[in-house]
Amino acid sequence: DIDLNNPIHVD
Amino acid sequence: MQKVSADPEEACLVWCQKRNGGTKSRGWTFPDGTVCQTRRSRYGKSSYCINGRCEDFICDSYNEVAFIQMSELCPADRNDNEVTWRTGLRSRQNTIKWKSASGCHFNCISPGTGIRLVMSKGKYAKSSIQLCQPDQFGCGRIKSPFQHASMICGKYKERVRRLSGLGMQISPAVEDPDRPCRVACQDENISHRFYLVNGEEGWFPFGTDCSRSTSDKKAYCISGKCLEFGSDDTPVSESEFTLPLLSRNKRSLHNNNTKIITKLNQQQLEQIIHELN
Repeated sequence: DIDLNNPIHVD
Repeated sequence: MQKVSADPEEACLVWCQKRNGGTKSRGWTFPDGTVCQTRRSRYGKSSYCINGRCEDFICDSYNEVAFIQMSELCPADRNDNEVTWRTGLRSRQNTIKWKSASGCHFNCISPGTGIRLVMSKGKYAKSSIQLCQPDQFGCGRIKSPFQHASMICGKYKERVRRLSGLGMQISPAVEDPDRPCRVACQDENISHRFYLVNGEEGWFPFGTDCSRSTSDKKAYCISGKCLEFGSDDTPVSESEFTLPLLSRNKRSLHNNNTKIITKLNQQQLEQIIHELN
């Protein structure tokens, strides 16, 4: 399962 | 003459130089105790011929290896003469003597380490885990965290449209110090957007390095947690992380020196050991 509802943004 | 060979038996054979070049052996071996070297020997390790085989002699105070180096030639055990501590977690003031309770397990990921189970010696026996030197030759292939994550994310791409198929190990965050121990899959269109994989499949294999830029610390992933290891190579009960990179939504709120404290109690450690077992 993959958490598509809480995206993380990285630089 | 003697050869440095990948084969421990060849390294203890007497080789003769032929007149027209090359070498040949009649199967004679050097006597026991002759210094030898195999290509597998690490720098500084002492190896000697025993029964025609080049054997490594290792410093091991617990007498668990077949060939033990003389204690006079080994580094002093700084844990000697110290008191036994009741908990399996390391305290800054006290150290425990550990005895290995399993082999050194390595998940063939680099940067990474081997992990073994250990038991404390003494009246109050406790278990813990300890870093150990893995046998790199036991791996068919060594993977990077990026390769491991991309293998997982490549599988998810087949089912989830929004993914590029690439995966990464990302930095910790205040709200999630264990984030470098979870596989993050890249968005197909926005390269800096990632989604975490839930559950055990989303954990980096135990022993994966999660210290990132904090090079003065030893931190490795264990059961999805980024644990810091102390001077005796067992997990510390409390660790402080300085976050070099924060997630975008938090960047405006914190500076680059944000520190977070993570704690690990004996019960959590025992749960981890149970899962590893």
